[in-house]
Amino acid sequence: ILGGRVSRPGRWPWQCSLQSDPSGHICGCVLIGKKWALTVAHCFEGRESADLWKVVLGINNLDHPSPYLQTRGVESIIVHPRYNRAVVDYDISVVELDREVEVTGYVRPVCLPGNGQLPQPDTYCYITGWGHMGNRMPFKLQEGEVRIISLSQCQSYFDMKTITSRMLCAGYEAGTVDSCMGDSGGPLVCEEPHGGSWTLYGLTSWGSVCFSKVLGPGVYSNVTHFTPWIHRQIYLHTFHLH
Amino acid sequence: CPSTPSTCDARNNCSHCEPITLELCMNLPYNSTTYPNYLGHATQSESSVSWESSLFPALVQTNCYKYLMFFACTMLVPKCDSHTHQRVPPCRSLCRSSKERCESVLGIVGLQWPEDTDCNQFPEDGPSVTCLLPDPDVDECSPSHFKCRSGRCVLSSKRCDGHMDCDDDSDEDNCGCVERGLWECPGTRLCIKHSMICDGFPDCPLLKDENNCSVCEDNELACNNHQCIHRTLWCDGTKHCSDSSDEWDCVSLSEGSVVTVFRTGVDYHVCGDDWTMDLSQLTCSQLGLGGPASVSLVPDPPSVPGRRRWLHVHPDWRQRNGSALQGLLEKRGHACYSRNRVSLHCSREDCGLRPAVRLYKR
Repeated sequence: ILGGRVSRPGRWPWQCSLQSDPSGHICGCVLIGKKWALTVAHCFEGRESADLWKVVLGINNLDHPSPYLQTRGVESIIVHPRYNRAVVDYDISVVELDREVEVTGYVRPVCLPGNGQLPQPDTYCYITGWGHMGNRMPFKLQEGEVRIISLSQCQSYFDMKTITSRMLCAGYEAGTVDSCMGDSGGPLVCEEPHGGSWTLYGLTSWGSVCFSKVLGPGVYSNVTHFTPWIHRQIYLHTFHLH
Repeated sequence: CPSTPSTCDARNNCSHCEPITLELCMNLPYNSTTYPNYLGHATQSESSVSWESSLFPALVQTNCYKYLMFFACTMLVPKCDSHTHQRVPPCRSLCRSSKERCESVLGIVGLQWPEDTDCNQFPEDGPSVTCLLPDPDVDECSPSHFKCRSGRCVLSSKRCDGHMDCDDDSDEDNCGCVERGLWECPGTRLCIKHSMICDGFPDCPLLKDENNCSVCEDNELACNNHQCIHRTLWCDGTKHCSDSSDEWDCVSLSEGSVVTVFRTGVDYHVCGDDWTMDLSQLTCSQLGLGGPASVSLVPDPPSVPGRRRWLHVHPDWRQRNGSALQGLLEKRGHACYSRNRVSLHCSREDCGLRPAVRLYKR
């Protein structure tokens, strides 16, 4: 995260780290159920086998194991069948954990949006991750507040690429707070106006080279678009209908 | 070795040719590439989100050099020599011409020519040297661009957007879907690729691209991907459509939260005679609604005697581990003795809540 701050342990209990030996942390992920997480499809390019991966939850400092840490293997990886690596469209994957997590104060799922439930432009939401900070990679989870940007305004920043309805933009023209390499697959969450619960609207997907001079907002996979597909995959895999 | 990390070690030669998938460079006179490229990117995916893959297509529009996009692509997706599996560089003259003509244009908007494009790293063209030069017929515009009649490249997104972007306004000519080789969604001016019609994914408003795609018999139902399967196989707990769609949305909670199962193409109620709490748990879980909050058996209203369709809990349902509810029910020759339907309220598991902030006395 560029322009963010260190997050308090437990503040984002749905944030997880998708890790693979020998590198360790590769991408972020988001817990959406006791046995299910979401991340983006591009994290698995060239590494599609579930055996290569583990999911680490309840952690704040990647360099120091937390007493609240839970680690799970990956049972299966479901990449969206329309994922297009050339234009980074349909950039989403469902990850089935090898066993359920224990829900604690530090590990608990985020809510998925209802049908058609989208954040309004100019609302403020949060992104989190262990991605690049512009000058170094952090050990501690970073958080940043970003503003939701309309697709038409976002398209004006990225006239080389088509911003599709599968994408959501958030950030600032000057790129002051933005996601960066290593944040991919992590959450963009907004607090519901009533009730104080948090809903997952985006997964960090792509943007400009975030530590270069070319700035602009970040582009996130639009979770609302994929909610029916996510529910369907969980259902099919739970009941072995696949 | 990005493609085979587990077998990579210092002794292996990792270079291999792979098909070009970077959209910007899919109209090159060659179709395979090898990585890393000349800009230091390790994969095509990295190239696709790189600064350079935004910069060059923008620069092309300024018409600064006819072969700029060809040069850019030789850097982004270098040609792979099919014998050696090594990358083939652009010739120094191509690099120099691109830089000389286009670097100053970048300077006007305060941007710098990419640092990794030192032309001295590339060989001078000559009879014994293998390097890339453009043919006269090489495409000046990338596939992401529209070529104006004048020869200038403008972004494809500017084509038919109601604004004149070409110097000869040709980007606003022949703007129908058909003229652009696309299919027009009925009732809208939205154009989609022909490959998107009847592919199981709705792309037009009101699913118009997915209508009338199946020709099923009367005793068949259409899968989401337009296969036809027999009605009796629909929602029986086993997948028959290759996309599993015959087992989607089989169970719902209708008015009054009554458990309803869509079997063989019609709605059934579930007879409450052998219903258990485990089945309530399964139903709520299958619907993605967490666990059961309350369950009750509600009498069938007498206004529809004999017309209700019933499914009964299968006597061996406990042996069918891992099945969805619809796989645990069966039709019987008689109606439901108690005439009680199952009414179920589910409660979602907690989500989106953060732990309370701890208070420390000062």
